[in-house]
Amino acid sequence: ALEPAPSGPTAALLQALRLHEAPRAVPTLRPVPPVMWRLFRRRDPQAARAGYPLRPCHVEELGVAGNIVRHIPDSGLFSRSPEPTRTRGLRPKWTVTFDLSGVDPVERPTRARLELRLEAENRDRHGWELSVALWAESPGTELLRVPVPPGLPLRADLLGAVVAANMSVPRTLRLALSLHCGATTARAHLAEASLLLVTLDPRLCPPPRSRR
Amino acid sequence: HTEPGVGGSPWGACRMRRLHVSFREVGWHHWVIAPRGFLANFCQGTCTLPEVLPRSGGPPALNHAVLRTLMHAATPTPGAGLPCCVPARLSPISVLFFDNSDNVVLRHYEDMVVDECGCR
Repeated sequence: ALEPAPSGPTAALLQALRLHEAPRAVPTLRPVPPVMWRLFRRRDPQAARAGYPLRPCHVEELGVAGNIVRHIPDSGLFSRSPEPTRTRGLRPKWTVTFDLSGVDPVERPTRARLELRLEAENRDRHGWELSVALWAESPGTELLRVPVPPGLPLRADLLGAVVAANMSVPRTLRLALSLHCGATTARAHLAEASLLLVTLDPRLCPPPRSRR
Repeated sequence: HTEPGVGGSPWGACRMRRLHVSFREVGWHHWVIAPRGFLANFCQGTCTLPEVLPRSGGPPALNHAVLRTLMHAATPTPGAGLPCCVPARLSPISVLFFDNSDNVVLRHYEDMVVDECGCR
């Protein structure tokens, strides 16, 4: 599904933008997440001139170093049952998969935020927690446990616990999620899952030149 | 799209010229979400007297460039020509696009737009 490798000025422009592959002719269109529009507008040089100085290689809104932000949807979303998972004494469990093959090995992650939208019949979610582990055939070690906020998207920072900060990211990240509901019985559905990944490509961020 | 040459010499004095890259015209409009193109601009022109001398509203020139222009005017020397007309100030751009895995990507690039040219 790839177009033939471009040549001439188009290839030079691709190289200048550090894009190695010729992009696919027509991507699967999906709505652009509001957070990505917000980050794009925040980096608009005209907005910066209007009184918001921009630090090079820094994502102000997220408060981290970086020059590339990716919104990566869960690639297993459509294979999941739309029906809520019933607990019957067991914890609701899901597997989410993120395709990170487009991340260059030289990029270093500075923020990896898992965002989930859970739909549950229970209104009282007091004491609910989400457990995050790397997916494996046998139950993997829990790497992170975060409280489930009522009515809001659940956000969990994976950097450090699940994604190493100073290393290349894996080509695929598959996570096993399980919901701990305390003593209550829950029927919950994972409606949406995505990963907001911020990375720093040092090649796009040259060090400041010193004056002689 | 580039700015056409001006009368007299092919380009006249050193200054910023308009260069706009349209993503539609390079066939990238299917996957680049925003912007629709970018105003890259470029520098072109000669750094001769009196244009190279510092003046209000003119391109900023380094002292070294002024000295070199004066020497060239007095004694043209092969191999030691006029200073170059190059970017003096650049600004960044951000590009929002779909990658090959249909992820939405925001990439930020430093020094992509010429804001000002000068003799160096």
